[in-house]
Amino acid sequence: VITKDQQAFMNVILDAYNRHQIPPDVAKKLLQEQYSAEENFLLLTEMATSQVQVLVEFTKHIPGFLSLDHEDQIALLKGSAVEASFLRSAQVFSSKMPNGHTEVLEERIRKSGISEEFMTPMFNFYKTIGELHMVEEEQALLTAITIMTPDRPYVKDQQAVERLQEPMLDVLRKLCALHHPHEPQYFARLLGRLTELRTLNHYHAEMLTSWRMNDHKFTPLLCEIWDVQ
Amino acid sequence: EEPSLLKKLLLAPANS
Repeated sequence: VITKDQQAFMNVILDAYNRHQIPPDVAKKLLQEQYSAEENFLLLTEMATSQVQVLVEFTKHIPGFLSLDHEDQIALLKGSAVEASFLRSAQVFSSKMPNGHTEVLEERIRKSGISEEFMTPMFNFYKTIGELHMVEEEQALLTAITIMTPDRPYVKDQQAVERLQEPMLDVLRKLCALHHPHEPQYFARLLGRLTELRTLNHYHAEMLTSWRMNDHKFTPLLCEIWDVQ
Repeated sequence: EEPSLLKKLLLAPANS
C-alpha cells in the first residue's frame, strides 16, 4: 500500500515531470518539411539542447537534489543527461502521436548523419520502452531514479544520493505491483531498462567521438554536459 | 574560467 507521504512524494515528481517538457513550438519543428542531413542534424541538436534544459528544471524539483553538494549536482546531471534524455525521448516516441508523426520523426533521425550501429540499439530501446506501456508515474519515477544514480563519475557523497534514490525505488516497486498485478517481474523489467540505457550511453560516447572527428558543431550547453571541448 | 551554463541553470530559482 502506498502511504500518504509516498503519494505526496510521487506527486511532486510527477508534477515536475509534466510541467517541464520540450516547448511545443520547439517540438513542432520536428515536423517541418526540410529533410537534408544537415538540417536534420541541426534540428536534433536543438532538440537535445532543449531536452537538457528541461532535464535540469525537472531535476531541481526532485526532492533533496538541491540539498546535495553543488559539485555532486553537476556530476549527477552530467553523468545521467544522455540516459535520462533517451528515456524521455523514448517515452515521447512511443506515446500516442498523431498518425504519421512517428514515421516522420523516425525518418528524420535516420537521415541525420547518425551511424547505423548506433541507431539500431536506439530504436530497439524505443521499442522496448513502448512495449512496457508505463503509466506516467512510472515514467517520471524511472527518469528521476536514472538521474539519482549514486555511482556516476565524480560523485563524492554516493550515500547521500543513495538515500534520495531509495524512497523512489520503493514507491516505484509498489506502483508496479499496483498497475501490473499480473506481472510480478514488471519492476525488474523496468530496472532492466536502466542497464540497457547504460549501453546506449556507451554507444553515444563513441558516436560523439566520431562526430567530433568530422567537426560537427554542438551548442555550448551540449558541449558542457557532454564534456566536449 | 568560462562560467558554467549548468551552474547558471541550477542556481536560477526553480520556477514553481
